[in-house]
Amino acid sequence: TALSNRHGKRHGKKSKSRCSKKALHVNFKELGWDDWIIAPLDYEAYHCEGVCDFPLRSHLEPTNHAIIQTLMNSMDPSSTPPSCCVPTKLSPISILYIDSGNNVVYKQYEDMVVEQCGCR
Amino acid sequence: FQCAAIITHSTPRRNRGARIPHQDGQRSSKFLKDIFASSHPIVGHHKDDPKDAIVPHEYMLSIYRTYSAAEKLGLNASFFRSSKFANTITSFVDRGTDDLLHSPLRRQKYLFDVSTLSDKEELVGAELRIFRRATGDLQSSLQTTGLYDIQLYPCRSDRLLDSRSLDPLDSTKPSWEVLNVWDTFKAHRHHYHQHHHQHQQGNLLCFQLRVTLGKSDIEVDLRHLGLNRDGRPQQEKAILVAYTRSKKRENLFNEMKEKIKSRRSAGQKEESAAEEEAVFSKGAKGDGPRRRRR
Repeated sequence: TALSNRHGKRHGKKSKSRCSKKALHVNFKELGWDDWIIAPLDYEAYHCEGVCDFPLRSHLEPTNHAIIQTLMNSMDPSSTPPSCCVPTKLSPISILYIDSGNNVVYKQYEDMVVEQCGCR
Repeated sequence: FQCAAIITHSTPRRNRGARIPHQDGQRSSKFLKDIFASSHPIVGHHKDDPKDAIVPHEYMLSIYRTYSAAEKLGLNASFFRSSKFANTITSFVDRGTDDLLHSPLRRQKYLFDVSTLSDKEELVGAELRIFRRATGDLQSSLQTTGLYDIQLYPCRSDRLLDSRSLDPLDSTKPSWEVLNVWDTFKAHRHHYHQHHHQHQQGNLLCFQLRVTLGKSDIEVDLRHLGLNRDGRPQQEKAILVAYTRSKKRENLFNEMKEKIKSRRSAGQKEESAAEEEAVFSKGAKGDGPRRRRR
């Protein structure tokens, strides 16, 4: 069994938060891409952060492998790292940009916004 | 069903952020404001030469607004029949002028350089959109019997690509004429990719427009129907619109690499090297030029 008390504190150390979706604002202007991207110039991409510790919550939709890896990590942390907190569902955004021939192009880019995080 | 607000571009700019009531009372002003705010109508792309500023066509802006609004409602725009299930829509603006030596103006040529269209993407639709301006010629349209026939051909053949009938009474009102050029565009791409080593002047697509009186061969002066191109603002120029679908997941960095390649081939080596330096050094914590380049 993992050695942690009721509040998730291990030996007085504040435990990291669990795997969840966090804000990540992307500014194409700061990336220097505003010379070819017309719109949007920024958008909310989110990102996944946090620990995938034992026991894994069901909303994190772990794969069977992630369950096994988490179990092994909780029994012997040196044997394997915990599973990773990663995006499990992403959605596209539309981008209007200028191509290399100075034509205006609309394109829908897949997997640009995190909708859901999970342990994998 | 899901409610969606589709904004007609005639909405005065002043109250673009106006609240648009929905059946379920959801106020859409917030996310629509984001979309309008983020779409900049004029973009100065060649910072040193503002006259090269690229003005996105209103058609492309309305596509962007509509599909990003749909995305915010969780609808996938590439499933729309109107987008022909494409996930990329490229617009090529007409840069041609009329041959005013020949008066009256019987025919027009529309020439487009489509070389930037990726050959890895499947062409799922293509149309030529031509704006017919309002003409005050009500008198002659009252006297004209029968319909006008707007006809489009390839420049080097008499095979009719598409045609549109036009009632003389409607000819006095401004409107966009949309002609389907999908088949010929597909055939052109197929032919070009097989023989492109022979094409010196690049990947050009050429159309020829004429208008006849009904099915006769009498060609009408295009100026009487407001089709002349002189003095047209950017938003009234004809555009060729190509709808394509990329098979594998589109990599965002393709456009980045294209941009850097095109700038380098335009002979701006030092500037682009400096720009490339700035872009890559933002991400990587390199300890020397070689590492940053990687």
